[in-house]
Amino acid sequence: MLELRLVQGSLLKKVMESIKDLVNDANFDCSATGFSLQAMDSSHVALVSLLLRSEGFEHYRCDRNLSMGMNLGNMAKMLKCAGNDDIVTVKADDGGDCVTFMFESPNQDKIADFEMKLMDIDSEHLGIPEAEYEAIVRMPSAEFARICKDLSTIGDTVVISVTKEGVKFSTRGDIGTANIVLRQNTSVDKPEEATIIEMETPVSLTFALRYMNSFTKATPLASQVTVSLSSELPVVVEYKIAEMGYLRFYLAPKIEE
Amino acid sequence: KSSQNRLESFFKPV
Repeated sequence: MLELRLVQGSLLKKVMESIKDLVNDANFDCSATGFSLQAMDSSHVALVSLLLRSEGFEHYRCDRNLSMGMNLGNMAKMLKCAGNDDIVTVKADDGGDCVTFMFESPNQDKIADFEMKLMDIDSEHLGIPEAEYEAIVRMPSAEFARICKDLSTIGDTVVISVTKEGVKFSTRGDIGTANIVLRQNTSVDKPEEATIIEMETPVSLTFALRYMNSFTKATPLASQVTVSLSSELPVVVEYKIAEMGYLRFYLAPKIEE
Repeated sequence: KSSQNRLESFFKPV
């Protein structure tokens, strides 16, 4: 028996909107630790890793580990029917073939339940080792989204370079080139507007902007985004989910020839 | 010219 009650149901709505276009089907894993998902896009270039820790739920019951295969597009459709202030409860029976999403309005005057069929998914799980990253950039998530969107109007790929001077986002296309440099900025009034660059070694990597733009659909989840870079490693773009966990996107770099 | 790496080049299946 599984029963997860999330007072801030909008978090789950936002998570689904962030990942549904990147991954079609995925297994949600439920354990004492929390509600999690790891899935790759169909071309095995990008990976989504979600964790919602059990402590973040108002009620969390998971009698035994359960893996539930879901079509993320269909799950997103159902969660879209929840109000932004609704409390969302996810329910499933051990060995059952469906999952129920229950939506309660804040004053309990509307209660809806949506039942969705589960599916069998053969998913490959990748082991992601803890790594020391050569450069970690923390910046406003809206700024990161703006940069990716702007650069994708010029080119298909972005070169992200971190040096002592700052972080540079560059692209090149048929009409010309673009370079955007952000310097460290901790002197802002609000911490969510800061840009913080931690660099061990200068690093420069190339990525497909199509994927970066897809990741930025998670912007409503967090005011800041963390971009972790190391040569020879996929970049990690992380959105923290308040008090609960994270949504991380891994993207394999392109090889310059 | 650039070509796209896949994730399996970095992370091993478990």
